[in-house]
Amino acid sequence: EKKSYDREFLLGFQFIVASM
Amino acid sequence: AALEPVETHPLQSRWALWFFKNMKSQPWQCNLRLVTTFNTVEDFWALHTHIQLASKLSSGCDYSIFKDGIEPMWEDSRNKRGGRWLITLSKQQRHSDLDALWLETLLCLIGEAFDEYSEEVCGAVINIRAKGDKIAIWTREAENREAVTYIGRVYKERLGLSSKVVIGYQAHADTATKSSSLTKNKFVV
Repeated sequence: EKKSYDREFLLGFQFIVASM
Repeated sequence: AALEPVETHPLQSRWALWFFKNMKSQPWQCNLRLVTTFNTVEDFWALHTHIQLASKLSSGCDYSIFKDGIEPMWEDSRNKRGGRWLITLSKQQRHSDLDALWLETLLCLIGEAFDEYSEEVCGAVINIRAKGDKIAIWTREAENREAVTYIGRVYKERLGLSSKVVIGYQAHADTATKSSSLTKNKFVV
């Protein structure tokens, strides 16, 4: 299965990771 | 108590970040360093938020993000038949647009934004230069018109460029033999 992600999905992880 | 394992989101490809710093005292290859690789959404952001913004790099530096195993140079066998969609920026755009355009480029790559043609993508490069910065997406086969123009159309749309703006695709074989100002565009969108 091809793993593609749209930009909003990817951007949603930006600050979650930054705060870890 | 043991921590629950955190679910991560795997990418289609493993990507490598390379950093180039122009030190004229050393051969070109010595100035190019592999920083790290990543293959999850989470590791991408962890990396992106911990490295210097491109706009803060000194002139002569590059970041490159390539699929793991492909070196960010024309000579790599996966690149040499290919070319690049090139975005050239004005000096003023370093402060206003550069970081956002580079991030959008990275999101196109890791998110596989070019559908079935994402396999054609080798990587992306950002050149920080005093005379004007450049961003490019490199693809593996310059003769694959359908794939190259599809990638170009999607990329231009994702960057939010006006329909009046024209971006060009240059074959590496042409870039390698001519000065940059003379390299002809193989395709435009």
